[in-house]
Amino acid sequence: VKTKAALPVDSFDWGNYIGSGDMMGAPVSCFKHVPMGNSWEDIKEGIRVEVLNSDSNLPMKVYWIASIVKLAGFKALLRYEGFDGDSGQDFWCNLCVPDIHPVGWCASGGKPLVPPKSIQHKVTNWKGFLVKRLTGSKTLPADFSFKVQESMQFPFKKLMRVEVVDKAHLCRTRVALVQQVIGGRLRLVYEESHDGSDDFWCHMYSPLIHSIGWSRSIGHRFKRSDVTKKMDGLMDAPGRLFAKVKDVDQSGEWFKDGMKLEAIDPLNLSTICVATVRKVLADGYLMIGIDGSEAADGSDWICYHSTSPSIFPAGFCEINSIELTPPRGYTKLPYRWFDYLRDTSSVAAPVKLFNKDVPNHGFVPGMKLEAVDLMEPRLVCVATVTRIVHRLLRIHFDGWEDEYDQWVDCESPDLYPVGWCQLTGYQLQPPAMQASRE
Amino acid sequence: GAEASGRKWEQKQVQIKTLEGEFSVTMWASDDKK
Repeated sequence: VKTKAALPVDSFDWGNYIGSGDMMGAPVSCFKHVPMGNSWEDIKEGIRVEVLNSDSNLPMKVYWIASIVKLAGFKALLRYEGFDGDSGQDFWCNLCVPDIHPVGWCASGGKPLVPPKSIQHKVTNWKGFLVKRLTGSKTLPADFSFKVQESMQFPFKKLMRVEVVDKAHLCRTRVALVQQVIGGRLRLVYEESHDGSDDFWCHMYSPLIHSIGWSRSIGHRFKRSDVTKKMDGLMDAPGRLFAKVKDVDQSGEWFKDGMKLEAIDPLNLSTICVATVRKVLADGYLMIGIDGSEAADGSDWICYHSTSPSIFPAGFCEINSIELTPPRGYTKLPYRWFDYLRDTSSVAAPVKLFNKDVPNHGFVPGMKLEAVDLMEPRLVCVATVTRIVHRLLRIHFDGWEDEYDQWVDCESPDLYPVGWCQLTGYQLQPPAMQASRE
Repeated sequence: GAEASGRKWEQKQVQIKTLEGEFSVTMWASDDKK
């Protein structure tokens, strides 16, 4: 499997990249897990804000009113009042960084608004002009900045203990410590890693992390930590901090060992493969193996919850014109489920057992976003939604070949709006240019 | 009226201060009713 190397990041600018044309950024409201994700509906084009006036020769900072011309994630293309149809002075900024205010903020602080120098003499009566332009228009909520700051607080703290998938043996979990929290993404270091280098990045709502004791509670394999003495100051992350899964009723018809299905390959997210339920665990969890590429000892089985958006009934790919990767070594091609089930004396998992929810996610092909390269989870990259199949998104990493594309669920906590890295301080991987790729 | 987000758009008198003096205008801003 190809993994991408980190690239030089210093010159990428989303505003220049998106421009004022047709390129779109996915709206913040598509990402419920990000700061402001649940309170972005009211942010629209045409809303007025008070921002720094970059066209002033006064010795102190002064502000002027601007309106949102275009939105792309957290970023907004703004135009100072007074420039009317002239887009020449438009500028991009991140609405969630400090110093973006609702109209009225300057007056409340006794600061006078000062028009840009280049249009100061264009209007003789600025009061009349502003009354006419602003009356009946919209501005940011008064609590906008407070909401932004509030939503940037994350409950996971350094040194909290969690259970997380063992990246070297997907079939088991290990204890890890939270070493860093950036925008809700956690850098976890496995407890036995003496030099702190054996780490794993994931979002705090990732299905791959759980509270201490989860593995034992559902019968999942677990690598016992050889750390005998618990360090001072450590605490187990409280169970309420982790993403919840739906309760499922396993008393009726349920998955059984040996049932066949289709699953996103955890080791190669660009493919959906033929897979088998290898073990049914408690609380609706399943150990799934990818047919044709399983280690004899099951060390690369992966745990998916039965409601996971990464598993599908047999036939899903065919119905949706998605390429299904047949089991490695199965020579009867083209692959047909009917033949394979007969050849392996197996049955397909019943369709009714799978999660059929399709949320009104709002993504549209062509939308730009910031996406984790799930093969290299520390990298958040410039990416594009290139295809949508119900709730499944095909994510392309700009500048990289299509073979790096990944299937990702629309509610994945590893997808972020344009501007999220700037807001959280996370390093964004720019689009790969031919030279830097080589 | 009330929006799906539980926020409500309301008209507000907003103070504007320029070098020529201070005045107010009526604008809309959403408010979090929760």
